[in-house]
Amino acid sequence: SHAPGVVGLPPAAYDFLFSGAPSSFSSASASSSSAAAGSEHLGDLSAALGASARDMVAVHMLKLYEKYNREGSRPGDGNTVRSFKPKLEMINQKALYHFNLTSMEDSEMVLSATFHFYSDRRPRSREVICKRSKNSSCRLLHLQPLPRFHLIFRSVPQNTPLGLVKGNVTIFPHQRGVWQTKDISHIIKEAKQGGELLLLAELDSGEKDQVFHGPGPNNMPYILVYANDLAISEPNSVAVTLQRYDPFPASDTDPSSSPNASTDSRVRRDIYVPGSIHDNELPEVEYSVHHPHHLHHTHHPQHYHKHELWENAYKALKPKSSRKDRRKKGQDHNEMLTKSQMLNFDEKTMKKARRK
Amino acid sequence: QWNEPRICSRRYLKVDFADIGWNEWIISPKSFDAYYCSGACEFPMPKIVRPSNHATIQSIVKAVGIIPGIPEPCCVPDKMNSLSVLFLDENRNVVLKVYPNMKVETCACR
Repeated sequence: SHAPGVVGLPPAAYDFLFSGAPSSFSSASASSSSAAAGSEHLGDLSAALGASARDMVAVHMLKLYEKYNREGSRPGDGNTVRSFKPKLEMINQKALYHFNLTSMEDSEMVLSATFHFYSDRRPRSREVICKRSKNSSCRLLHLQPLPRFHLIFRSVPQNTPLGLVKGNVTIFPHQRGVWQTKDISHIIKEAKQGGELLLLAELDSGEKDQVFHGPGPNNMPYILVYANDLAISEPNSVAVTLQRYDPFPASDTDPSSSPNASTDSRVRRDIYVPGSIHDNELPEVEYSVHHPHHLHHTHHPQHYHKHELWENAYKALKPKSSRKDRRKKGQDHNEMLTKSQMLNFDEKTMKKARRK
Repeated sequence: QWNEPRICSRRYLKVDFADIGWNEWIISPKSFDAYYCSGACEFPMPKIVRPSNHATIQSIVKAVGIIPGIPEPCCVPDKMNSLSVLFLDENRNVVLKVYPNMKVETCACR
């Protein structure tokens, strides 16, 4: 059922979908412990997360974080993975999951997206049923129709009672695990392009009272969006996303208490440095002219050997010897000359420059 | 680190997100080895400080002292590594971002 959606999935998403990772999440209550098996660090992170570590989406994100840390993000993975948890809404006696995807930045180019939900309606393998049966027709007898779900995405209703349908996909549950995954890249890409980032998801199995989230409120369906943030290489990108403080916190909203309330109380902090704009000098820096003898006596770090110094940096400006002469010189001799002439050259350069 | 060379080199710096007040929303890592670059880029510069050609010229000009106000080249990060950060966004959703250039691998005079 995933085959059509596989195209375009980033490697990390593909691995997670098809490497059997979901089977380790087969029990919501044991999610953090099973995910942490074989990874003490993940266990530490789960502990750091506290109550939310029981949240399946948090566990999934921790696992991805571990994977990115361990292997690095491969080309095509993108540099951003966002998770989205819904709010449960009942509209016309139907359970709808309200996803707010507005935190996605404009600069984030969606590579793929996956929808994850809990369902214990999985097909029993015919192999398991017929294992003990010697009846060769067992398999034919147990050819029941496979359970399937319809996942319908709608826009948030405005003029219509249920909102416009934005996507409709059919899901055939996996053989293993109770957490199911479906690629919904095309729906999320279209939603982002259309600027409709509030979506209602409905899961329909054709049965009444079907609930598609695990035991407890922390195991609602969730969406993962893999994206490439084009602005992450921009200067200061880390502060744009991680440095979030309220410059006007609630306690400071009272104008009388705000330090910015009156311009009279503000102190002018800049200072006027005469001429600082019109020359190359940095303000408040004292410049001194180096004397020639300083170059070779005081500026040589004692712990550096000669071979660590630039040997070839000044070669091009040395007086060139003839090709014949150059051939005659042995390598060792050449190196010695280079070293000895490097300082001579420096001296010559300095003298010339000083003369000028 | 007082005993480390005064020439431009990488120095150890561990950044704890709690120290800069970001720990409320950053889930992991709690801290990371960021390192920093510090030290002099004096003439003549050794190979290990990987001066750019421009830095070499500037270093000479500075050493000659004929043009006032020219400083020594700066000791700055050269190669850097990315850092994966797991954090909560404004809506309390978990986000994973791989930030480039977060950790210094090598320093250079530029």
